[in-house]
Amino acid sequence: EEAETGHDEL
Amino acid sequence: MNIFRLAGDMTHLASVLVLLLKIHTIKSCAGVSLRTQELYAIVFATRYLDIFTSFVSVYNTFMKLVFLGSSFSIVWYMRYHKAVHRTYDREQDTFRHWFLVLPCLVLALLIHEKFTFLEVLWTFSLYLEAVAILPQLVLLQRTRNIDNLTGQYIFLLGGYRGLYILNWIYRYFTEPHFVHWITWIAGLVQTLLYADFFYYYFLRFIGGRGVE
Repeated sequence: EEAETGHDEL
Repeated sequence: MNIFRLAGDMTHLASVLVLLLKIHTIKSCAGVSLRTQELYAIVFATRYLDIFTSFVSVYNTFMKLVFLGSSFSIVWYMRYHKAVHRTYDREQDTFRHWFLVLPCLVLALLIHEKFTFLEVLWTFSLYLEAVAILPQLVLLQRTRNIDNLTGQYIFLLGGYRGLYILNWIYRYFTEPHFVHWITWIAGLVQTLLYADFFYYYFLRFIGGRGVE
């Protein structure tokens, strides 16, 4: 679930 | 995803729905700080810049659109919708919230995880969200008692980040290398700012009267 920015949380 | 984070997101969603319900159905924003709503719109605008460049999940994208849409529409309602704007307490909502923006930006330029445009703005949104509730809490002090919907809104908004703290504790123990000090400290400060409100909220809630 890791986004490229590393932020998978809202 | 874990139960704490899901509960946190649902609590956050509930807070914006309660506020939208209040503003849209009874056309009133009495007791609500426009300045806090403006800060939240900036928080989401700077935190979800990656909404089109990095796909995490349908849920993630959907919730980002909901938070962006609701925060900007609440600001629009309170600024430009005649009936709602009339109930806005301009004289009392005077916290200099723009004075919060610059220090958060400077802090994000100094303390961040990666020095990239998206990451600095993302960190800025974390710091800004931590203090975004201040105008609302100051307005609360001035208007003394508020209606239940506004009280529920603030309670849910304060509660969601508290649930996120449980989510971070859970992830710290279940995921290797899950360490995000900046997020954790900002989230803790944000939740602690509500401590005073929570105290009175539970006092009144137990008493069964409105929040004063």
